[in-house]
Amino acid sequence: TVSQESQCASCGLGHPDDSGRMDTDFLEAVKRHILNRLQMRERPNITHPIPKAAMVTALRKLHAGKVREDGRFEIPNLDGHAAHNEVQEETSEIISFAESDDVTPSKSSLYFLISNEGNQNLYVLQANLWLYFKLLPGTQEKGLRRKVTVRVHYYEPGGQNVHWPMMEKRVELKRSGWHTFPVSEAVREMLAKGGRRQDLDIHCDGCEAANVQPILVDPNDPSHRPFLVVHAQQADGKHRIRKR
Amino acid sequence: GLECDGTNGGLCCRQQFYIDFRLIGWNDWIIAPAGYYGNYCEGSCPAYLAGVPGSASSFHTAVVNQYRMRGMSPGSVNSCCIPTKLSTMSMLYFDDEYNIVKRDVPNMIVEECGCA
Repeated sequence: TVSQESQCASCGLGHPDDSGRMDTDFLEAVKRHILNRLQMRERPNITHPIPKAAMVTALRKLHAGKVREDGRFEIPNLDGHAAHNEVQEETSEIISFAESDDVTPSKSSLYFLISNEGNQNLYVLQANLWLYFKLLPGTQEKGLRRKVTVRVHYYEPGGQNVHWPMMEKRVELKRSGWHTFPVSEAVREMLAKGGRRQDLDIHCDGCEAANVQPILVDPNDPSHRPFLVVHAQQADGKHRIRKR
Repeated sequence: GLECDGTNGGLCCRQQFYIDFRLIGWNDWIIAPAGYYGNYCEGSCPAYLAGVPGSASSFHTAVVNQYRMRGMSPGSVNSCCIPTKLSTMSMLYFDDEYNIVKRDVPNMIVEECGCA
């Protein structure tokens, strides 16, 4: 009825004459809805794609992602419908790829760009740095375990080259492979200060003697580009929905 | 919940609306899924349908519905066709800084509609 139409936004839709315009309007509304829910003002401007090799490796390494042989992504629960409809907490996994520029002081330096812009009120549950260690020719044949110590420092770009120790980990290497380094605290602090750039310096004690090379930002080796995985969730507790 | 298939006489139902991200040029930043089910609710909600199905099991709703069927409406007469069941959607996409983000967004997909 007319009175229902005037008070109910969803009543009286679907007039055949307006179907074309309605589709366009709905399309725009849906686009805006998706951006709002992802807390973005506009769609990201993608001018240069991430090297596919780096992306494939990162997704392959994560429990959430599988990559099919044809290179397409097969993500469980990403057919548009999540498996658990009861999930109410908004969680995010952010994979950030390492970069290097003129500001980074040495070959062992790299940085990641992560911001809370567009991801407001994210609380970092866990952040791990992924580094690939390559056994150089002549080492693998021996089949020996090599023990090295990896130290991750952070520094402020443009500062007086002061490096602050972040973490230290003993790594045992039998073959070339990926290793993870927890950096949750540093990422939390960086985001809390409103920063967006995490500068790191990687030192490997014993790598040279063991004929081992940590792969940093190397354009010739995109498959082994370091990456940072941040697991986060919305920090704003008052909007959390609970099921009773 | 009814599906809008042209046979439900304009009653409150769920209209399926799928958007393929390739068609709107969003596949360069959204890695997965390939599209979005932007389903919505439409149709009329006669008085006797109010409260169905979301709260039909409530004793109070049953009593109120009896009043409505007899044309004696306590409180508001009008009811609205709204989503009564929503599901979470997981998305994998690039952000402004070329990071890959996987996000579980609750209440993104309309699964059922009803009068409330």
